[in-house]
Amino acid sequence: QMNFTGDQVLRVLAKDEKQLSLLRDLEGLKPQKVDFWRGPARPSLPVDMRVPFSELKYIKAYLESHGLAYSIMIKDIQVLLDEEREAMAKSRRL
Amino acid sequence: ERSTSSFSYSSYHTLEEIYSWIDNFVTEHSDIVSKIQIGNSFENRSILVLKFSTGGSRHPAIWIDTGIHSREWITHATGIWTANKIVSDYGKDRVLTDILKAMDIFIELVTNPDGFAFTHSMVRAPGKDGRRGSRHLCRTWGFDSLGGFILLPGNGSNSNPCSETYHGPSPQSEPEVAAIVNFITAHGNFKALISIHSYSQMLMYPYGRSLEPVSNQRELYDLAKDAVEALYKVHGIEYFFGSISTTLYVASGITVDWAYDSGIKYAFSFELRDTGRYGFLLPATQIIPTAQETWMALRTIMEHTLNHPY
Repeated sequence: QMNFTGDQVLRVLAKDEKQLSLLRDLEGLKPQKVDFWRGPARPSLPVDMRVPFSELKYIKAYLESHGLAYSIMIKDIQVLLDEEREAMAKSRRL
Repeated sequence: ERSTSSFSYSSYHTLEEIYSWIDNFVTEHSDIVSKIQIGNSFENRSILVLKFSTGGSRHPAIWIDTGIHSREWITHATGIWTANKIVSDYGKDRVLTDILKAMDIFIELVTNPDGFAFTHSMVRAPGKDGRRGSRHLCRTWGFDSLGGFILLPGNGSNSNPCSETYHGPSPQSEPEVAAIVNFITAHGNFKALISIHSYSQMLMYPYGRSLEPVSNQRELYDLAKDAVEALYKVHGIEYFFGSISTTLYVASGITVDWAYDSGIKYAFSFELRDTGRYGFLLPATQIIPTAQETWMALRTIMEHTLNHPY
């Protein structure tokens, strides 16, 4: 199993088509850098992307430098996965 | 010996647990539910469909599928809860009872069993580096190997097997897709098709491939509106609704377009709830609320299908 400690999911809100295309540029990166959970579709819809811990600094800097507003939807994916695994194990024990 | 009464509907489960539940479920409710194997996956896992029927032949039918995108665990969990809801409400809920007296309901709980098994054994959280050796590079990533359930090459599909919208080397070449297409085509009397995904909180109808409204646009719009209103009444969750192309994006070759063009007028694609906090990792505590609200929307669509024969 992979370890996702420190990986985050960022929710980005693009204001217009121009900002959307900046996000689409990221889609061309290798998935090891950015994994789109919800791709850039239209400005009214949020874009969610998982960013590995090692790439966080670079991606956040990219978003900020282009004025793209974002929030952290999931702060640490591994924490959620651990909770999920524990919940499933508990259910099985029951 | 196990029974479905010990099954936790508020928890996520592995493929083996779900298939075991299916066997118990069918045994316990053999008067109304049966199991049909419609094919085998790329890795030779059974592709199963639950059939809810009160008898009769050539009944018009309703199709529901969950788990095309296998990392969307909430969809499988919602499907299981829904199946159980159907048997527990049959005979008590007048609308559902009327539907089942006249129509059959088919539910495919795990549309992409290879991918689902993969998300349990290897990588639950997405990361597109989980590939294994296979016929196609990346074919068994798991979570999105069937992409947007692309049936035919087109604007919305991709020839790159590492793409989320990979359409396969030729139309319907993916066995999971072909199994459904063959089954629905051979049956020939489906009147509604609902494909359940997550997470964007949307209920959409054709077309995806074009901004041009379908000939039944007004009816589908009104029905989608009624369905999301029924959904909202349960837990106050608001959904977007409309055609795929105007609500989400323009993309060709997707399931509901194929269904509509194949004569299934009531073709809908669901995107289940998004709390804005968890994405695919929706906590298990939200399974039942999600399923409860989704049920009301499904019931609305099924009732309309019953009352508007064509």
